[in-house]
Amino acid sequence: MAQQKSITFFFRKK
Amino acid sequence: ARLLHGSIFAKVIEGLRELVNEATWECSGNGITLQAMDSSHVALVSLVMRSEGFESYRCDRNMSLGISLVSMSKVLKTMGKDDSLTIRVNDDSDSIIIAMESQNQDKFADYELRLMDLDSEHLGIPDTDYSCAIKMPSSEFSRICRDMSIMGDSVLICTTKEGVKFSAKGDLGQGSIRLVQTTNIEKEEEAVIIEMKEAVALTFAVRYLSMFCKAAPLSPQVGLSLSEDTPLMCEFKIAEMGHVRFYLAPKIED
Repeated sequence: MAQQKSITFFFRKK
Repeated sequence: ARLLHGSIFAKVIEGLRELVNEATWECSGNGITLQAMDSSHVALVSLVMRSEGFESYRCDRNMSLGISLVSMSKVLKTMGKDDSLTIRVNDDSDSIIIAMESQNQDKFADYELRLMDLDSEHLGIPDTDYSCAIKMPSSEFSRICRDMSIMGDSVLICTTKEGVKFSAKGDLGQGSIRLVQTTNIEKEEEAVIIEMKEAVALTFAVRYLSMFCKAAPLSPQVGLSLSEDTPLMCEFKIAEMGHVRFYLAPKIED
């Protein structure tokens, strides 16, 4: 099963 | 900020409010921007409305305005189809004023919405050189999302030189829709255009894609940009003034 990733996993926090 | 066609602003709000119920609007001399994540932190929206796109625009000092998009949507629903719209925030005020004017200037409506104190988390969106950029009619994309949601919660988007394929499977079985690139472009609005450097195959939650489609009335075409292991970017242009970009994290095999 493919797991839903979080957007924060890809985009760094400012 | 004044718009002759207030309906543009109403479409922006309608496009965002399901994904993000409330958001902080950043206002500066350059215009209005917004960045917000959905409550599950799976998707992100980035809005740009440049000052020159407004009939008139003035911002004497930078301001962050916490606004309930759900409330704003309710107020904007009272607006007539051809009304013009002015949005104003006075210095040191805790509310935003939304003023509507009928085209023949025989009706003027004013609403004040209280501003909110929001804790907003800002993310840095990296510049990405996507493997694939697809343009297609917004109405087609909305329809594909609706149709794929019949079959499953996830949609697999695969691109090849020939076209793009959306497929979904679930308890009922499976389904797919394949669009081929338009060879003879007569009407740009109706064309399917695929620019591909590398083939991609990515899985996304249909529910979010369907929410992005709420912004489809903003533009006849939607842009989808894809790269392996990277969030999808779904873009609707706002006439001459800017864009709404939605980002959606993919589903990845662990």
